[in-house]
Formats: sequence, C-alpha cells, structure tokens
Amino acid sequence: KARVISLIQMKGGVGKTTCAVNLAAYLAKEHKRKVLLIDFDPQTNSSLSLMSEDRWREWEEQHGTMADVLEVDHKRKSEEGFKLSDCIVPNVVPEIPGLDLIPSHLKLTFLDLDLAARPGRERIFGRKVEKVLHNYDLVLCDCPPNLMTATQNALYASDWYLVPMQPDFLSSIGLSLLQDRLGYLRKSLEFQIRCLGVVFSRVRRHIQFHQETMERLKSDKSFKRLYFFKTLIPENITLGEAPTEAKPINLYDSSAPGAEAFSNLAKEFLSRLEQ
Amino acid sequence: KARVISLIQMKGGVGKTTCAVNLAAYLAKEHKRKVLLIDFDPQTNSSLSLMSEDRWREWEEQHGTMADVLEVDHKRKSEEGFKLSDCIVPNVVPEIPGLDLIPSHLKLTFLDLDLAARPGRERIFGRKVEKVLHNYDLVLCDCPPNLMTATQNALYASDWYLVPMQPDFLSSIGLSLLQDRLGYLRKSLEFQIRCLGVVFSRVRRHIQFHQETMERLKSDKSFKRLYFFKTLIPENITLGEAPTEAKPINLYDSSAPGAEAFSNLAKEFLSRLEQ
Ligand SMILES: Nc1ncnc2c1ncn2[C@@H]1O[C@H](COP(=O)(O)OP(=O)(O)OP(=O)(O)O)[C@@H](O)[C@H]1O
Ligand SMILES: Nc1ncnc2c1ncn2[C@@H]1O[C@H](COP(=O)(O)OP(=O)(O)OP(=O)(O)O)[C@@H](O)[C@H]1O
Ligand SMILES: [Mg+2]
Ligand SMILES: [Mg+2]
Repeated sequence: KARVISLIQMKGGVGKTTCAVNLAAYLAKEHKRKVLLIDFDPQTNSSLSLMSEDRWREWEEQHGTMADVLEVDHKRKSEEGFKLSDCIVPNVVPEIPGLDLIPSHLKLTFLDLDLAARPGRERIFGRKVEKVLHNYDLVLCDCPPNLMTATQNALYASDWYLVPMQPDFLSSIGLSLLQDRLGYLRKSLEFQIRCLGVVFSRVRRHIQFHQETMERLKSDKSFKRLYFFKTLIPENITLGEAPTEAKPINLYDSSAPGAEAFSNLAKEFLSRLEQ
Repeated sequence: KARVISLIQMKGGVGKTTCAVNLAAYLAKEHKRKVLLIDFDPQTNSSLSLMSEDRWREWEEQHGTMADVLEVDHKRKSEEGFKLSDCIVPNVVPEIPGLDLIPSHLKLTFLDLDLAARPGRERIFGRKVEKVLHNYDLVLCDCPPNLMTATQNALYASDWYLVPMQPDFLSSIGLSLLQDRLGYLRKSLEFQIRCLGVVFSRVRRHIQFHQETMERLKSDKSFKRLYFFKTLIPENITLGEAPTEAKPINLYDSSAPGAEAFSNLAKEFLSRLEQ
C-alpha cells in the first residue's frame, strides 16, 4: 500500500510545488516508483507544471479534477459520490511511465466555505484515495499555503508531511507557527502524522544570511527533534522555466544545478522513508 | 477620510508584504501621509517586519491584534465588541511618525471556520475601521495568499486593490485566476472596488523570461483594462534582510536598489490615486 506524504508550509512561494513536481518525477523515472501526485491548490500550479492549459481544460471537462473529488463541482455529482480514479491522469508525462496526476481546479478557491457545514469535511479525500492506494508506491500531495480544509484533507490521509522552507527571515518565522498550528490540528482531527523533515529550498549559498538562518534553525532547541534534509535545493532559474514547457526538471534540463539537487533529494527522501 | 487599499494575490511569496510595508513607510516618511498598515495574515509577516517578536508578544498581550478585531480571540471579548482603535500601534517605527500598525495573530489561521456560521462575517472589519478612517490619509491591508474570509473582510472595506506579481510562469497564471475569482466575489458580496494596478515585483532584469512574461501580460487582450505600474521592484536581497532589524528599507538602507524602487513606487502610487 502506498505511503502518503503532504508538502505543507503556510508561507507562500517557498517551493512546495517545485518540490512536489520534481521529487515525484525523480522518484518515478530514476527510482522506478509508481507515484500519484495530487494537486490540492486552486492555483493549479502542480497541474500546469506537467500539462498544458489546453490539455488541462480538456481533462477537467471530460474527466474531472480535485473539485469533483471534494464535491464542489456539481457537473458530475452523483448519488454514490464521484470516483477519484475517474480523474487520475495516467502517465501525465509520456517520458515518465510511473507518474500519474490528479489535477486541481480554481473552484477549490472557496472550498472552506463550500464544505463548512458538511460533517467529516476533512475526511472526504482520505475515504476516496484509500481505494487506489494499492496501485501506487507513493502519493505526494501539493498543498496551498495555508492549513485550511484542502490541506486538512491531505493531512488526514497522510502518513508523513514534508516542509519546504526558504532560509530567509520571514519564512523562518513560519516554522514555529506551523508546528504550533499542526499541534492544534492533530488534537482536533486526531490524525497520526509524522514529520519527514524540512527541506531548505531556493537557497542562495553566497548570501550570508541564508547560511546564518539555516544554522540558526538547525541549532534551535525547539526544532531539535526535526530532521533537516542534508540536500539543499539551490535557487536556480531553470527550475522556474521548466513549467513553461510542462516538464519536470529531469526532462527539461537534467544537467542544471536544480536537477542534481532533486536527484539527491529523491535518494535522501527514500532512505528517510525506509528508516 | 482615508482611502483603503488591499494588496492581494493568491500566489504566495510574490512580495505582498514587502510591498505593503515599504510602500507604507515611504508614503509616511517621504510624502508625510498619515498611514495605517493592517496585517491580515496569520503569519504576522507585516507585523514582524516593523516590530520585534518580543514587542509583538507584549502588544498582543496588553492591547490585542486583528484576532480581537475579527473576534476570534476571546480574551478581550466584550458585549459591544472589541474597539479596533485599542490595538493600533501608534508610530510603530519611531523614526517615521506618520505610520501606525494593527498587528496580526496566528489565531487567524482557522478564521474561515471560526466565522463560517456568523452572519455578515465579511463585514466585521469594515464596520470597525470606519470609526478611525478620519484619522488617516491612507489605509493599506496586507492580505494572506488566498481570497478567504480575512481577505474578504479587507476587500469589503477597500476602495482599491493592488496586485504584486512576480513575472514568472507560475505567478502569471494567477492573474487571470484572480480576476475570475474576484468577479465571483464582487457579485456575491456586492462591494465596489477598483483595481489600482499590477506591480511587478522580485523582477530580475537580466533573466530573459522575466522580460518575456512582463511583455506577454501587458499585451494580453484580457488584461488591456489593467494598469501595469511602470515602476518595477527588482529582486534585491537587502529587501529580504531589512525585516531582521524590524525596519522598512528607507531606514535599513536607503541607497539599496530596492529602496529607490519603492521611492518611485510611492510617487506613482499617489499619482494613480489622484487620477
Ligand atoms: N529552487 C528554485 N529556484 C528558482 N526558482 C524557484 C525555485 N523553487 C521555486 N521557484 C520558483 O519560485 C516560484 C514559487 O515557487 P513554488 O510555486 O514552487 O512555491 P510554492 O510554495 O508552491 O508557492 P505557493 O505558496 O503559491 O503554492 C515559482 O515561480 C517557482 O518556479
Ligand atoms: N524585491 C525583493 N527582492 C528580494 N527579496 C524579496 C523581494 N520581495 C520579497 N522578497 C523576499 O521574498 C520573500 C517573500 O516575500 P513576501 O513575504 O513579501 O511575499 P508575500 O507575497 O507577502 O508572501 P505570502 O504569500 O507568504 O504572504 C520574503 O522573504 C521577502 O523578504
Ligand atoms: Mg504551490
Ligand atoms: Mg505576506
């Protein structure tokens, strides 16, 4: 049965989507894992990093998206509920046979208010994804920059969570805030989830205060039980360009510094899971 | 009476907070305007860009924050509701006499669910800020990277909104999504708000596809009624360092490229308002 890992961080723009997409691509291509990537963000960034806008429009029209899974798109509402397997895009990137995607939809923008009165609103996804877990080794959930209903659905169904973190001042404030709010959620939703670790991303090695921030966080007593991945994802513009061609970095330019970093991250990620 | 402007963008990490804080600082210091900056984001990034964590903790304990204004912090709940003026930090930065701040609180993290069943949940802030508008020339609202209840409260009370936008592929997708979802909100909440414009931020002039993205957006027919500010905010690490000393850029290092950009933005911002 697949292990489910959510990528979460309330701070925006730190590289959650970039990590989710490229990690999934290396795990599927280089490590031959069967991976399902799930886009929980109404901005559809993971989806549009792997498929063109036209292709996404066609797929959402004919097969559906996470808006159907979370039942806020009433086009396909049926009595027994929408089947999650219907909207899985198999082999979303032809060159990477083991990578499937469930795309998102901008209708998830007001999900919290749409589902506010619904009993068990944070369990809808978990119940449905359960039915397909036996088809995969790993499920990665790309979450929006908050801890609301979409992210709660992902966390409720997850075994682990991973925290991408940019080593700058405003992002580093977010780590203790995230731990605090996750503790609150864990108590209320009673889910068992463990932290797989923190991945420093968009790192500029030559900038003094990036180094200082990483040192400070690693030596901070309140984070001593957190695992900080040794692999650092550098700021590398090629990572920002790859989505324009709907390709992960290992297809767009496997010699770029960003590509090497994700190749190392995939190895470290697997060895962390196996511990 | 003050004009109210919200800085909004669903995409995370594009520079909403950096724009809100530094624009407010230039408008108050160089242009002698009386400015109230309001932090709607549970990450408290605007607050901690202008006050230290210790000072923030002391203020939230004794005077309150936006969590009190939006009535999710029950320490200070009273019959007639919490008075917004009680939690305004006057002259938050001593060297800039005209700049006041209402700090945020991490208790806003689950605001949407806390207020979901409350009648008029998106008007709570507007009713309260109305009472202090005569004390200011401008009110700037720094919003979280979503369009949920906190942002709806800001929009409902605003005359204009400003969209910071990083000229990269994933951010540029967000502009049409934002316009679409704002249209939906405007119809449902019936607020009158106009777009003051789009400010390109975190721009790297030497990167080809930043130039291409800006050209593409400006010439896109669906955005022909949008105003694109001529001032570009460059990627400038000094802007990321200034918050470590709880100072806006005009105090931290007024000769930095980021400082010059915000000086120009403040001028263009005022002339846009006066049109
Ligand atoms: N290591 C990197 N080097 C260069 N650019 C990067 C890197 N990581 C991410 N980016 C770029 O920075 C922007 C933000 O990254 P991304 O969208 O992955 O972050 P996010 O945390 O998912 O954002 P959001 O909070 O909006 O979901 C994107 O344009 C992306 O292409
Ligand atoms: N022009 C710039 N040059 C360099 N760094 C910048 C610039 N603008 C913002 N930053 C840095 O990038 C990070 C993200 O910016 P900021 O927090 O202002 O964005 P935001 O849109 O408010 O993010 P969020 O979506 O989390 O609220 C911060 O660490 C900030 O210091
Ligand atoms: Mg993302
Ligand atoms: Mg912000």
